[in-house]
Amino acid sequence: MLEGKFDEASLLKKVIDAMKDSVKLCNFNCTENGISVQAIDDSRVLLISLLIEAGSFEDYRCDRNIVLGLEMESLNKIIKNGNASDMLTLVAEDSPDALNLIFEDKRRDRIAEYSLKLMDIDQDFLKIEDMKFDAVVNMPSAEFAKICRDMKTLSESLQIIITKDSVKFNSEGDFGSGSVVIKSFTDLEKTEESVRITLEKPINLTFGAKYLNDIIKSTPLASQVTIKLCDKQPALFEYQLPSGYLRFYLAPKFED
Amino acid sequence: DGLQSTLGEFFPTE
Repeated sequence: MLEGKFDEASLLKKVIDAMKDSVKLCNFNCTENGISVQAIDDSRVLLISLLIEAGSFEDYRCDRNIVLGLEMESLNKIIKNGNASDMLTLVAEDSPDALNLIFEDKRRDRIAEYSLKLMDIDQDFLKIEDMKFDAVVNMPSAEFAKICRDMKTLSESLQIIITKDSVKFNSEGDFGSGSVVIKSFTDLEKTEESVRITLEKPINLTFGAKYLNDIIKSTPLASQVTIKLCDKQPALFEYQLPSGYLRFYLAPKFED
Repeated sequence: DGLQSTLGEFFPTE
């Protein structure tokens, strides 16, 4: 049996909100260590890897491994019915045909209970070995989100160029072009505002702006985003959870 | 503006 209680529904609300526009069907794998998901978008360009460790829950138990096949839009409809500050408990039997979601208001005696039918989802699984990266950028997630939104107004592609101490986001469109340069910066008082660049080799990669604009839906989850890049390889965008992560692997674009 | 690659080109399917 699975029983996982979040102190606040807000965490799962943000996670589902970040995923639902990229993937429609997901298997949520529940083990004694927590809940994990690997899901790929229909175009097979963007992969989501989610890990909500047991430590993200106030109470967590999962006696046997359980797979919950969930339709994200349906899950989102139910999740939206709960308040962000509600306690949220996920309950499923050992061989479940439904996931129960219980929202409890902390101030009042109000309990809302929902049942979501499970689906049998046949998904293939991509084997991602430990990747080596040439460059790692830690920067404020809100700043990264603004850059992705701004650059998408110009072009469907966004070029990321990293040299010693700066990251250049470059966009070349039909009616014009634009770029934003971010430099390493340490804010001792507000560490979440800092930009850290770790570079082994210079990077020049191009990504689809559409996918980046799906990734930035994770911005409410974490004040910083970590971007890991390697020449001619998929990039990794990571948002840390209190205990766990939401990662996106994005395949690059290449010259014709 | 460039050819979009897919993740299957980089990661094997299990």
